[in-house]
Amino acid sequence: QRKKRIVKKPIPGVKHILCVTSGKGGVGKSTVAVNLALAFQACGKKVGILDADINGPSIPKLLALDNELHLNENETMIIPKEKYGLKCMSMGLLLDDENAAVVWRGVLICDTIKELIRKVNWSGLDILVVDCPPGTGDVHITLSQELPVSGSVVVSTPQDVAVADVRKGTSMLKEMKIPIFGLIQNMSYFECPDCGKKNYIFGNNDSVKRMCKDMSLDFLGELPLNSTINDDNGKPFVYSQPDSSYSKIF
Amino acid sequence: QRKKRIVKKPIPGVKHILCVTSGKGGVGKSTVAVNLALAFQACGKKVGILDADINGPSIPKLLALDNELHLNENETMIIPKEKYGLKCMSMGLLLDDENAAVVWRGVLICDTIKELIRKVNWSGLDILVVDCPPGTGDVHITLSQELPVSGSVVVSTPQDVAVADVRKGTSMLKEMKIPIFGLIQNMSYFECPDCGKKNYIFGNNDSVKRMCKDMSLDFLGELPLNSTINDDNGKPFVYSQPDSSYSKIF
Ligand SMILES: Nc1ncnc2c1ncn2[C@@H]1O[C@H](COP(=O)(O)OP(=O)(O)O)[C@@H](O)[C@H]1O
Ligand SMILES: Nc1ncnc2c1ncn2[C@@H]1O[C@H](COP(=O)(O)OP(=O)(O)O)[C@@H](O)[C@H]1O
Ligand SMILES: [Zn+2]
Repeated sequence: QRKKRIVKKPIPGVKHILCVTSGKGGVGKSTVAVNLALAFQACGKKVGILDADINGPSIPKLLALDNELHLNENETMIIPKEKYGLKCMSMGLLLDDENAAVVWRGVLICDTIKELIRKVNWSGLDILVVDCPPGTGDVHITLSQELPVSGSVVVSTPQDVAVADVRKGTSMLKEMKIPIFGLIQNMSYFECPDCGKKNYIFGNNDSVKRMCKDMSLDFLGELPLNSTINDDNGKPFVYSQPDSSYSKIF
Repeated sequence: QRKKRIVKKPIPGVKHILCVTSGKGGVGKSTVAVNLALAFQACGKKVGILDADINGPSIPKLLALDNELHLNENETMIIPKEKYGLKCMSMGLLLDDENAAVVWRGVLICDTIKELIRKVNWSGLDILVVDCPPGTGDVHITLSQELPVSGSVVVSTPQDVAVADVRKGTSMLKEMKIPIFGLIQNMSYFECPDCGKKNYIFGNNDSVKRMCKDMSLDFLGELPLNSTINDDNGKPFVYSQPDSSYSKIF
């Protein structure tokens, strides 16, 4: 296959693009993406968040966004939603019926991602955080071809099957020459609120730390399984509990 | 787009095809698929399992399969692996390096799925259980076009964002006219082994049951979060603890 000489065009007005990815689904990528964005903002950065998970857009729920979209004056660009000071955009906002499935082939999905990148007015951002879908397929290839990605954060959970998929996701990033800032381990243990005992429900065999050593990645920290983190009513924990121990990690 | 009149060719020697799907990643689809297959077998059925999650093939790990593959005498078909009496096949077994990422566009993934269906000798099966990837994309379209699927089982966890994706997965199945036998709710609560208290870490607002009512689906049962279920060393709980309460559900 002839390698197309693709020129990566930066997004006007965006200084850095940070991908939050994993390889495995359901490990907490969207949760980490939202809280990371809020943590950067708490440090005085101007931040946006793009939900690139077309089949399962969680950002509108995690930030309780309504799906009213507006265009700029000459109707050429979509104005991103604003919430807690973040500029946000997601495929979920383009759908009329939020319960409808987007059953599209890869080609169509990639065209839509390009629209979310080029047709939304992202100007004035220090960092655009991109919440990636699970797997290592069309969306990742398109993002890495279209955008000059500054770096990525990888999320895993402790289980061996999760680590196996995360290894694949990480080797993809290396192939695409996207720098990896480090790895966050989520759902590491559950501390019983009644008797205080720590339960390692998803295992405690340090396979995530071993993977970091094998692939020379930085282990950025771990988050417990905790019902405050599992917040689906639009108030991410960095926003609602800025002084809690997990917010400090961010 | 002209609707191609696609003829669904059954797989020679397979009576029924059952898809285990979700819409959301990391909810326990592979875990349910493996244990469901073992439960059918315990009832005297001849069962196979096909791992259609090309980007994250978990079946080889959950069943501790080695990746030595053999062809039949005239080298036209691949012989599936046998484990605990199940015939198994996964994309993970075709890869030389299990840590390598499969970074393919949708078209290539679909060609491989067709190979796993048509080039593997599945004969003599009552039921072939297909473990589907997350999302609602290329693989689902190809499976529904290629195969006469008899029915599906949908897996969800209690969180609102999971239910939102599962609704999309379920409406896709309805669009494809694939019958839905029902829904299993996984990771419903955690019972502390020390003090016995039930903790609803992922919420307890019955949104899964409400969804079943909205979409007239059968609620087949729920599984707790439990470290015996989180088994990644190749001994699924229906096999290792056939008399436990969760095995009984299957
Ligand atoms: N550490 C945690 N403890 C409890 N719930 C969590 C935790 N991390 C994530 N969740 C919940 O799990 C669900 C899945 O997380 P999500 O961020 O959507 O994962 P992904 O984006 O990887 O699919 C969400 O409902 C989220 O609130
Ligand atoms: N009820 C449960 N309790 C504890 N761990 C579980 C449970 N269900 C699944 N797991 C673990 O969670 C991980 C993800 O499950 P998996 O079946 O791979 O999900 P999916 O196929 O939906 O991505 C696996 O390591 C599995 O062992
Ligand atoms: Zn306790």
